[in-house]
Amino acid sequence: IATPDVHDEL
Amino acid sequence: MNFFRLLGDLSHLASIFILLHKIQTTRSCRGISFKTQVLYVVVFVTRYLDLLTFQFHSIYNTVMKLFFIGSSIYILYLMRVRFRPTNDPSIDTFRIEYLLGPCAVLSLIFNYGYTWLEIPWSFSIFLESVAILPQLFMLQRTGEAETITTHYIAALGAYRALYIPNWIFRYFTEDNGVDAIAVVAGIVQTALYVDFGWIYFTKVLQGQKFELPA
Repeated sequence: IATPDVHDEL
Repeated sequence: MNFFRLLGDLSHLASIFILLHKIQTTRSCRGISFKTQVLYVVVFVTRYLDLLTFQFHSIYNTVMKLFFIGSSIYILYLMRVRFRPTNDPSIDTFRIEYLLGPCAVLSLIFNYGYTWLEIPWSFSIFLESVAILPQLFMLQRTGEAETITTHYIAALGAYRALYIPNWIFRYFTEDNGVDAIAVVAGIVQTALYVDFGWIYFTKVLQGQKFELPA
């Protein structure tokens, strides 16, 4: 499962 | 960065400026839930712990994070110190421990790693999704709101709503799948604004006062 880089969102 | 996310972030920024404008021009924080504002400070501080790692995404990202933390703390100061007499805790009665506890549990179950960054990050995502509840509860209790307060809540709702097309866009243009935590919490959060949004569009934007049916 891909772990998306959502940590670039606010 | 895409159009929806930028517009969402700008809407988020706008909501804070509307709130500051409301407090400063009316010299009152009447109608604003202190508890919701406390929750936002907790949300921002726990989510942006990555600031301490100095691994920058972009100047935009860092400046916005600092602004959200700073402005949310400043709003607490305005409410608790500067305009304290205008803050009426007797109508701000939502029990936030019923939000903090479950969010803490959820973040321990659903997260992207048991680390000091990931668990608070996950916690902040869950907490943000319900942080508006004390404010909406207060609105429900008083049955009415100043127009500027409704603009503030509407701008927050728009920010959340715009993040949904942002994720759909990212799903099709990037190669990283879906962030289930952010998406599920984001949809829940947006759904909480639906009732409010309906009254906002059908009344406030038609020039009427925000009033709930008795």
